[in-house]
Amino acid sequence: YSFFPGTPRWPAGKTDLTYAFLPANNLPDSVKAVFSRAFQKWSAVIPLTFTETSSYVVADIRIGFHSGDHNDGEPFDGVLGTLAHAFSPPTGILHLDGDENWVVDGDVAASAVVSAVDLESVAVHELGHVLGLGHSSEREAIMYPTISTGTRKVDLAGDDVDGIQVLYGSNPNYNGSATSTTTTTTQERDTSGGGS
Amino acid sequence: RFFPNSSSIPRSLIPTNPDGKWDAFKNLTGCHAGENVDGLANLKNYLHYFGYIDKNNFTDEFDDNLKSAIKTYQLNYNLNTTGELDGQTLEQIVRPRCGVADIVNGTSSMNSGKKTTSSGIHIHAVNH
Repeated sequence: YSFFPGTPRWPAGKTDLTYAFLPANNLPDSVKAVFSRAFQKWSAVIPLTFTETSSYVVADIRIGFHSGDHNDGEPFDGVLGTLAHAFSPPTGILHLDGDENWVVDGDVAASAVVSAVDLESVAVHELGHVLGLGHSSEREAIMYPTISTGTRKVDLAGDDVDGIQVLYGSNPNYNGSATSTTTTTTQERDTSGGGS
Repeated sequence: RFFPNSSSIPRSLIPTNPDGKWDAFKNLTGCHAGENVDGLANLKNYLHYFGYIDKNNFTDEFDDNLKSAIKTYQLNYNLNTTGELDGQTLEQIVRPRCGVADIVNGTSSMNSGKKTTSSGIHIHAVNH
């Protein structure tokens, strides 16, 4: 695991964070539910809670889908390439590329469509950045920078848990069982020679 | 563009090149130091964007800066640190990824930023 320079994190006294979606996106409930599940992955291991609020302006974490140049100096690039980005705490900004073919219900591995990207996998990764984690060199980690299309990886690996607990400590209810589950199809162009 | 499952994505939205905008980098397979090859400037831009190489007047020359950046990239992704654009490295480079840089302000605590031994050799841990 790694951290951003200076190891920024949310302030110690701020344990109940709110999040909101960009109103202009008019996201369906199924998409919002994906983020709710993604937040739960992190709140299960650290003593922080995440609650959705309708007030985008005052929310601690603001989530939006954008296309191309969206005025943060980090323009998106269309299908594939860069999928999303987020800013270190306490900025609380998470942007996703609106041009991607986002799969919402989790069966991204069931098709041969090479451009399908599992939304929850990317959401869990980006929330790691929102909380203060940088990228990991461990391939199994959520915070590994790349994800192949047709891949679903939503469970924190031990490396992710170790890193985030350095920043925030452990959730008292966390039982210490981090498991990493990755589902792939033949679309994962893995060069390890092991196939998918 | 939200879809309940991947089979519901219309054909018209499926790109013809499976690796998207970075697909052209695959043409650089086998490039090594000293060569001058069309497209290396774009690769330098990519490596600059993700923190591996300083901003410069990027040319298509495979110079020492590019070799060093590729080695750092290979170290971060647990690839063979050859400094060359082998197939394995390019397969990794063209994958869809997060837009957050791997190296921020010149520092990283991915593999390339880990402490070295007294002999200056990186401790390379392999996850089994």
